[in-house]
Formats: sequence, structure tokens, C-alpha cells
Amino acid sequence: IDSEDDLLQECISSAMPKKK
Amino acid sequence: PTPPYVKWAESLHSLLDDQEGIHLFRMFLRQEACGDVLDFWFACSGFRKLEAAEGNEEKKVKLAKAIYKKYILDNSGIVSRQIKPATKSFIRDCVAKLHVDPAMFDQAQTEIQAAMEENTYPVFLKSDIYLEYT
Repeated sequence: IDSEDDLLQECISSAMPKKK
Repeated sequence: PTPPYVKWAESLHSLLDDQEGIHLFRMFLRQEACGDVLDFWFACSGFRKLEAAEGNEEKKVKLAKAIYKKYILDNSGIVSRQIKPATKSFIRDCVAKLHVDPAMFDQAQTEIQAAMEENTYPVFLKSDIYLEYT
């Protein structure tokens, strides 16, 4: 489960805008 | 220049294009017990980015399964409740057949985005969190 949650968090973070 | 918080009120996309705006919106959504909706919206965007990258086939299947299990499988969940049954069935079939389609979450993301634009986003712009920030 951890690895699934980690994978989800990595995926969500990859879609976030970079700091302006 | 226009202050960021004024841009956030122009459209949901303007809000979701700014880290500070996302942080504030997420705080508001968590107060309303629907933080998963925003996480799901970003997970769909992240999935599309990963899909566009070469290779990682196993990771793509694993991620598609994780998104499905976390947000769609449980029909009583805040995200699943706002996605049409036909859209959920399509995603379930893709996951079951291990046929990871790059656009498999696009329709679900569109439906969740429409729900945010119709409900939580306008309420956020009237919320204490946003008004105190401005």
C-alpha cells in the first residue's frame, strides 16, 4: 500500500505547477 | 501586475496554475472533507504526463490501478460519487484488461473539473480562507 500511495503522491506532485 | 489572488478568481485554471492558490484551495477542500477531489484532478494530469513518457509500462499499469483503487473503486467516495457510472465502467474495464489507455482518466477528470467549477470553486471564493488571504 505504501508503494501505491508513494506512486500516487509522486504522480500528483509531477502535475503541480512549478514555483513562479 | 495583477495580484495572484485576483487571478485566482478569474478561473479555476488560474487558481490551479499557482502553488499558493492550490495550497489555499486544498486547505479549504480539506475543511469541507473533499480534499481527494483536487488530488484526483492532479493525479489524472500526472498520469497523462507519465503516459506521454517512453517506457515505464509496468509503472503506468501500477499507477492506473492505484488511481482506480484510491478514488473510483469505492462508489461512496467523494470522487466516485461525482463521476458518471459509464465513465467509471470504462476505467474499470481498462484496469481489468491491463489496457492502460493514455486518455483513460480524461473523461473522469473533465467531470470532476466541472463539479469543482460548479460547486466548490465558487464557494471557495466566498470562503473565510480566501477572503482573509486577500
